[in-house]
Amino acid sequence: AAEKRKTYIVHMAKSAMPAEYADHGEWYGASLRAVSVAPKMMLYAYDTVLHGFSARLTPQEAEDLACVEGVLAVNPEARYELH
Amino acid sequence: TTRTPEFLGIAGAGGGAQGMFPQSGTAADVVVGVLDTGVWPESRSYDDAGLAEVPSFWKGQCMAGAGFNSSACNRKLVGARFFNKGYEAAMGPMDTDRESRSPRDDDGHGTHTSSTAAGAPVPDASLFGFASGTARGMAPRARVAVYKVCWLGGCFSSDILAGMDAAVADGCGVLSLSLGGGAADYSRDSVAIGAFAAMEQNVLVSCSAGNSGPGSSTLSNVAPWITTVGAGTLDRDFPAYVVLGNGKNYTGVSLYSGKPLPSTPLPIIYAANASSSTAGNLCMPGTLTPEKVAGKIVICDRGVSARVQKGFVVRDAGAAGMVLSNTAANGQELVADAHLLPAAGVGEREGMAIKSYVASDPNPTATIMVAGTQVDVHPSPVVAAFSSRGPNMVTPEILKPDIIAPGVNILAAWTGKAGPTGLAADTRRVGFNIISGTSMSCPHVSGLAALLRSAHPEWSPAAVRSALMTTAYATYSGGSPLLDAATGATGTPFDYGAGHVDPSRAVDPGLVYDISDAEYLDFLCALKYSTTMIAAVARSRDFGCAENRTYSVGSLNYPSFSVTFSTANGDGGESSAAATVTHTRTLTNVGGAGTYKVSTSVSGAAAQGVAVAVEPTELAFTSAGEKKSYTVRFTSRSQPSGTSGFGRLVWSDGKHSVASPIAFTWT
Repeated sequence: AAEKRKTYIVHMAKSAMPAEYADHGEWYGASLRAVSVAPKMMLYAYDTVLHGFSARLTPQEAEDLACVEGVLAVNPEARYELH
Repeated sequence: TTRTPEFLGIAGAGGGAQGMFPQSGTAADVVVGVLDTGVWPESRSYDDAGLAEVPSFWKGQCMAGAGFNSSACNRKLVGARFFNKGYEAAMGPMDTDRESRSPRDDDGHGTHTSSTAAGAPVPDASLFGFASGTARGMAPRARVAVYKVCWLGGCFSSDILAGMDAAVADGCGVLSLSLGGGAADYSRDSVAIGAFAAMEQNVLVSCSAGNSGPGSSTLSNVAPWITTVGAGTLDRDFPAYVVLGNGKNYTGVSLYSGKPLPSTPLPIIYAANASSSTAGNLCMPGTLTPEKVAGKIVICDRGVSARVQKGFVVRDAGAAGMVLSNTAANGQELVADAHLLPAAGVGEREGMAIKSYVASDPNPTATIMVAGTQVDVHPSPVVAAFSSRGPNMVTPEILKPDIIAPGVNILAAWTGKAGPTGLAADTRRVGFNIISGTSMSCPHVSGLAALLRSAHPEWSPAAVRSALMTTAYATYSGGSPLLDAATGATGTPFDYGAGHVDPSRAVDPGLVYDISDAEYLDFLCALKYSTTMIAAVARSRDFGCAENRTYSVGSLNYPSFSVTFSTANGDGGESSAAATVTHTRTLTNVGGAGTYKVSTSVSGAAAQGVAVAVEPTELAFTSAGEKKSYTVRFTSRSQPSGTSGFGRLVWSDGKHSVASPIAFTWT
């Protein structure tokens, strides 16, 4: 499974954060742990230009995460090139 | 950048546009964030002499890392961060012998782009004596913050988003991204997503259009909230002469500065005849037969591999020199490189003539003479053959690129970690390098945008872009249209958008096409984006498109027009029926009182049949900030699918000329 992991950009509905969480980072982590038992899979938590995070996921985990409440979209990472 | 300030008309006595733009240390201080390969902070282009204290709004950091101290920043280079988690997660741990886990630029590209945008003036800059002069960024008094998001293995969107996230939070006023990916809808394009939020937070985002020209529909970074920049030439060349044994002399370009070829002619051979490979003409690694090329000049064709790598391959095979011939893909465009051996790049026509001589003469000979730097070359600018072209494949109703700027043979600062060719075998080290690409044109516009933001802090990012676009020129001083290097013929708005940037006019555009955040959301509704897709682009705001409202892409207050006719536009659905497409626009007065009158023109056989009706034809403004709307109806009979035509719509009060390009396509 580790070999199949790819980076995904996960968009979250910030206003949908359950009251039990103190901050969004905590909520993002809990959402990720709900679908993946692998440790330290989150790369970045975004706050200014995107509400969400990037994480290393298997395709199944990405699919499962897309169904978690508060998750808007789970998009695979893209590679860009210098011009 | 030893030439572009003069070429752009902003070379003031004190190092840049003194008369038009305010000084740093005022409320108009602007920080340009450059997302790229990092920075070489020791470059003289980051000298902070004469700059006031770092503005109080600035929240950026100077991150320490391998070979990079937090003390590397100063009042010019106000921030330096790096984002590598996505890169290393995808590619494995980086090779720290080859790249630095820090903001340090191991490549040179990021140092080049950031110094182009806002580098300090550096007298006596040159590359081996070529392009000598004072190198300076377009906004020499703006601050620079670098966000290293590109690594030897590429630029990964998780890192790019992290860089944009930090740059906006830090307080950058302009972001410059000389990178791109494939065409994707905006909800899946990280640069478009990051740029939307940046725009909402009053940050102008300037991106390169891409180097996939001259083919059509090859653009990157086409979201309407991004300023998309194509590339044109300067009025500067680096001539070299290929003198053949038959006495004929062909002009090309070269930045070679080492030991010259002997004055006596050497044998010359076409690489295709010195290789057992079917693609031997391309001088790919391992394809040349050393016995056949030793001591000779080798003719290679452009394509597939990097131009400088071909030079290395030819030198490695034991040849004495190289003639690098353009093919139809590049036409007559000459891009100079600091090759490792005596070499000249020549246009397609010259290349064919030289190859013809080599094929017909039993003992062909030649020599190459490098002639230095030439300025006042005309015509200029010419659209670079490599510059990506429209139509916009993601949203054909938005004309892209927006504008062109200098992007061919640009001198700017370079890393101390790599030679000017970037090849591992190149052990030369230079303070400045000359390279080409829309990567180079983008930071020109980023710097100019910083100047405009500094001069007009109250203008939105859309207003700044509008000013740059509506004052751009699409004809030479004699009135003839800008040319395209790929064909040698007249270019079109699909090649140059509104035209070539003209900053001295952009500072006083008279009127601007402003666009609010809400209007961009309406645009997404017009594209029929779902609530989820809109939330992905515009973050998780509570926004939904109104069911009882009709949204139109043509209503986006864009400074250009892209009109797509299809049978669906016609009132009867028949292919011969006349179709009418309506666009509405609102102009905001950013000057004094004035009455503007409209004029329209069309070019090309297909466009001659298009009727353009503007209502009203006159707009009177009495005060700054006043807004007036107008409607344009474009009516045309059906044309064969794939046909295109062009035009221009201009509002003028006699002093200002507020010009919009028009592109018509029939589908």
